[in-house]
Amino acid sequence: KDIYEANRKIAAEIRKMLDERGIMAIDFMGSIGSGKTLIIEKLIELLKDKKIGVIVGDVTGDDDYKRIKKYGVPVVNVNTGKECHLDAHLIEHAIEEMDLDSIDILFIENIGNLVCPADFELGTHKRGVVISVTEGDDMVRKHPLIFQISDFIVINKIDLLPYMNVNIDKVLEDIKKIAPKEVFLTDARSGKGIKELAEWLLN
Amino acid sequence: KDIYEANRKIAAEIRKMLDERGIMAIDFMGSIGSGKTLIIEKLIELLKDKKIGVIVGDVTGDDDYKRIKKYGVPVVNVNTGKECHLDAHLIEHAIEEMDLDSIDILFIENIGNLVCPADFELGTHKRGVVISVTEGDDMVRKHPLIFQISDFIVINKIDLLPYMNVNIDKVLEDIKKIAPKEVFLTDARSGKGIKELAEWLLN
Ligand SMILES: Nc1nc2c(ncn2[C@@H]2O[C@H](COP(=O)(O)OP(=O)(O)OP(=O)(O)O)[C@@H](O)[C@H]2O)c(=O)[nH]1
Ligand SMILES: Nc1nc2c(ncn2[C@@H]2O[C@H](COP(=O)(O)OP(=O)(O)OP(=O)(O)O)[C@@H](O)[C@H]2O)c(=O)[nH]1
Ligand SMILES: [Mg+2]
Ligand SMILES: [Mg+2]
Ligand SMILES: [Zn+2]
Ligand SMILES: [Zn+2]
Repeated sequence: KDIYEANRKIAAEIRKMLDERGIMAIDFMGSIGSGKTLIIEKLIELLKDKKIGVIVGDVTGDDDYKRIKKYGVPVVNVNTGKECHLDAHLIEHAIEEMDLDSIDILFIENIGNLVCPADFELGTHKRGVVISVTEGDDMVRKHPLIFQISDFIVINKIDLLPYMNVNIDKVLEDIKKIAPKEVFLTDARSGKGIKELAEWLLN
Repeated sequence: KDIYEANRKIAAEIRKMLDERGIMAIDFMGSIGSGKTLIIEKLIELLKDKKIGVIVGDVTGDDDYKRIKKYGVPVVNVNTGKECHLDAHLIEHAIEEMDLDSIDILFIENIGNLVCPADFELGTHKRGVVISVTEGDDMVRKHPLIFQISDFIVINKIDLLPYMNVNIDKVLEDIKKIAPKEVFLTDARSGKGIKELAEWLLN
């Protein structure tokens, strides 16, 4: 389809521009409410010595934008209005609002959805999927594509495992079979597992 | 747009056909992993004296289909492949596979997504949105449309409230302001709140 091709062209331009400026960009996709914003908050806290910028995608509103703004880092809010995914065109405009000389890492928080974001690359160096144990243990089997096109997977809210009938080994087995990517188990509230994620992202 | 109009026409035909046969149909929308399937399972258990049929929507796989099948009720699996929402055309075909004389209530489980399903009515009598406390307390503010077009809202997994920084009153306030619909607080694992939901659906 033409829209994917057009999107890919813009994504390639974004990537070229980021590379020229030595900015590393990461696209955080994932389920609704899986913990994408909290994970980015914890990464900002951890990486105090880095110059971080954030683009936050939401269908509407500025809830996530305000949560990131309080850290004093450059942040842009993108409201898609109707779409359930970000695309390269929206990112191109969002980047224009940022002073790129003031950042060396760009985190993009995509719209909560395990389907459409997979089809729209944003020109980032890495793409990851954040899911949480509270959604069940069949997420990977049910949405294989988004895991297959990603570089890393975060399974968040492991502090809630004792209160769920979820078999985490089943999820890890599915990942091995369907999308053998780097996996991080985290509890974003306490910050557990975030350090390992940060180290991997920066290498 | 033409696709919404075309969808509406098919939905109207489905509704007419359901009404002729005296079948009540309910569209369960909601976030990924919010508990839609478990709620339908509990409703099936509770409504033993009713003749229930189920259409289960998933992007791929038959996980939810198998969970419903074990109850011995007529169930059809619909895989959308790429789409993050069910539409009336898919339901029309799914219904053809069912013996409608053997059911008087039809539950449809939509794809987990708080955006696109809102735009595609399926010809049902009621539409509901299932969210869970583990997703945070900003779901309604962030996705107003799907709540506004629905008839009821289920806030599930209330057993997990003690382990979340979620203010349930904030969610209820948003509902009152943005989409004043019938609200049910449930813990689908224990079955808490399911009876109230069932009674309201059947009236
Ligand atoms: N117990 C627990 N709660 C968490 C964890 N991570 C996030 N939360 C909570 O889960 C809720 C959702 O977290 P967010 O960071 O808003 O999730 P999100 O993926 O950005 O959500 P959307 O942008 O709305 O899709 C909030 O109430 C968080 O406090 C965790 O590891 N453990
Ligand atoms: N603690 C707790 N767990 C629940 C509750 N309701 C559902 N679950 C669990 O949450 C996970 C997801 O439930 P499902 O019924 O598969 O949710 P769903 O909305 O149908 O998921 P998808 O179809 O994949 O979007 C499962 O592990 C359930 O056991 C609840 O009220 N409390
Ligand atoms: Mg967020
Ligand atoms: Mg389900
Ligand atoms: Zn989409
Ligand atoms: Zn969609």
